[in-house]
Amino acid sequence: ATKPKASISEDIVYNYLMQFDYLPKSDLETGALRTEEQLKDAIRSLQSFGNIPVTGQIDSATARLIQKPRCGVGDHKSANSFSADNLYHDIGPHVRVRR
Amino acid sequence: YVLQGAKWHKTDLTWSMVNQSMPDAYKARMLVTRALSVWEYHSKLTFREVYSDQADIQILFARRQHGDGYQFDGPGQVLAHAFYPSEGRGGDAHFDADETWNFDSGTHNRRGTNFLNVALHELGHSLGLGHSSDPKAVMFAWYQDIDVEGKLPDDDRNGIQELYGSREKTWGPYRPQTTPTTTTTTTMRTMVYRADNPPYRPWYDPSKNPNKERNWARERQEEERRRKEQEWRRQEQEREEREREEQEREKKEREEQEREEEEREEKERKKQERQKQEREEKVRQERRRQEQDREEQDNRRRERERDRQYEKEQRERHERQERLNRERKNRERYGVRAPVTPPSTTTMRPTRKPYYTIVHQQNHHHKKQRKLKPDTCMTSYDAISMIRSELFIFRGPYLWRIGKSGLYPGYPTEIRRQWSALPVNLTQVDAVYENQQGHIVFFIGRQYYVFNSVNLEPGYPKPLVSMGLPPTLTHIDAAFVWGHNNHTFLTSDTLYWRIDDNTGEVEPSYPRDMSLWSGVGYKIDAAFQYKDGKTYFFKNLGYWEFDDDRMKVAHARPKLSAPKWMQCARGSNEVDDELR
Repeated sequence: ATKPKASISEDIVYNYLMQFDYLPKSDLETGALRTEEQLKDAIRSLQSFGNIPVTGQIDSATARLIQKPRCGVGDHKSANSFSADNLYHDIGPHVRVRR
Repeated sequence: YVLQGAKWHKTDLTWSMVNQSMPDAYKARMLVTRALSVWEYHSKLTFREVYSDQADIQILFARRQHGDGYQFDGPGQVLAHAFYPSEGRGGDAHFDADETWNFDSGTHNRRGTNFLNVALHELGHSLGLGHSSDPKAVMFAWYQDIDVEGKLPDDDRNGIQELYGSREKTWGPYRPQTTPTTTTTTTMRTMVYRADNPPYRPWYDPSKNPNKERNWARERQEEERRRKEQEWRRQEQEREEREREEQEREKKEREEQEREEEEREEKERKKQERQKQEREEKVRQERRRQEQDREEQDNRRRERERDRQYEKEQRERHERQERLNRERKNRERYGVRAPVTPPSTTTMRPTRKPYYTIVHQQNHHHKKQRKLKPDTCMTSYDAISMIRSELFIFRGPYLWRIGKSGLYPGYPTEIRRQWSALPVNLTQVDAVYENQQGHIVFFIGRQYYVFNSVNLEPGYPKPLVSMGLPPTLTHIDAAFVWGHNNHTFLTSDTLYWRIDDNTGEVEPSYPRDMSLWSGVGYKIDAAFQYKDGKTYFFKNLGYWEFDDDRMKVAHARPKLSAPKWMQCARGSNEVDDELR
């Protein structure tokens, strides 16, 4: 009863997580079902990246974050998002550099 | 900061604005210039505006689906996106035209989304920076309405300098703070450069003017006065400019309306012409088919007549021979002189040569085509598909057929021998697949043909547009039914579509970017689902097996197609990747 009610449907959250690389984009095609733990991990990752309290729940802060205007590029670098061409087969996986 | 992995391998980059005629194009261009100057100031990069579609960075305002597989969503949520550095669309920045953009950054107008901030962020992607989790960074994923004022937060500055190095010329108060000192820190605090002023101040060099530090208070007042004066002048200019632009906008809107009206009429006219051409084409095809039928009937009739004639002559010959024999026997028996009979004439049975021999004799182009016949073990594939449980591989005007016992002898052979309703001047098919009704669908250029076995279904060929595909689409690369969900997919260049098998039309929310089929790349040659249920993608001489569960290719390097699909012998020094 004390849990803040999320003002956003799980579908929207699920699509958001796929759209911005917190869940595999391939789920858009495969329709793969994720376990609750995988979803929680993805939400935690989003909360951490969005600089809001990490709860693993779709709380009001998360709902607000999801509704905020943003850039359409995914948050985690992957071959799937916005690479202009698939030129990297021959040089192996990308090296991700993070400070 | 996050480096995406790709970067420009040159430092002098060009950019261009695509929507030159939109109402606020001038302001948008000014703000893009300012955003670029911020990145320029903190790195070795230089930017030059050009009017060319070959520029490294193309700035585009677009709405909804705009041809790159990443559609915009109307006002709110997604504001813009950009592509990381590479060839083609790499580096391009797209802004959602449905947003309410505020191009008056620097004034007190707070309505709408600050375009300068968003442009600064997107151009960061264009240069190779990914999203940062630092909420103060320009590269933070969520929009923040803060005054950037030309300053680049440390996080972004470190990122861009790791990619492109810092500017060697470090005069002026805004040099990168790699080794901060008290003096430079003070300078940073007091001499903040604003984004609405040029970022460089070559006239200011503290090392050459030591009195500057001592007369600081007076200079600051002077600076403040000058700034206010400049601000006032600028506001005046902006007001005049706004009025002028308002007039221009109205004029352009009028012109735009007129142009749209003309375009609509033109489109309508073209549509009617196209429909007329389609009707004529249908009539022509029908006529051709009727002629072919008539010709075949004539041929059959002639052959029947020839057969009858031949049989009749054989019969007559036989009878004549028997009569002669009888006369000879009578002569021998009774010594009667036999009447002189004319020598018998021998009739040759009409030859029934196979079609290709006739073609070989009659068609002068045939020899030329034979020369172009592809090498079975050294060719790429235009299309590949399982049809009636047999594998068909298409290349140019030829096809191979592979059954349970392997490659059929006599192949490759001309595709039109099997499907004669395909165009007479067929040079290649783009894609082929067998749909859920068991019909065979061919994609050739802007049209598709549906066959029931080898007979063209009525009403075909139809244009790709009739499936809901964009009118600008010139061809399909591949068509396949994906074993994972039995949906039909079409691909072309960087995009793919899913087909609703009930309606035969493209489903909403498509196209999407081909990168979702991870590892396959863009502009593939062909794809199909084999009898093992797996999907295979083809490009050049190689192929990839696709792992449906991991949604990526099962092997990063393509394998050679010929040994697997054409049962060609391996070269002595060729080994599998696994063995290697």
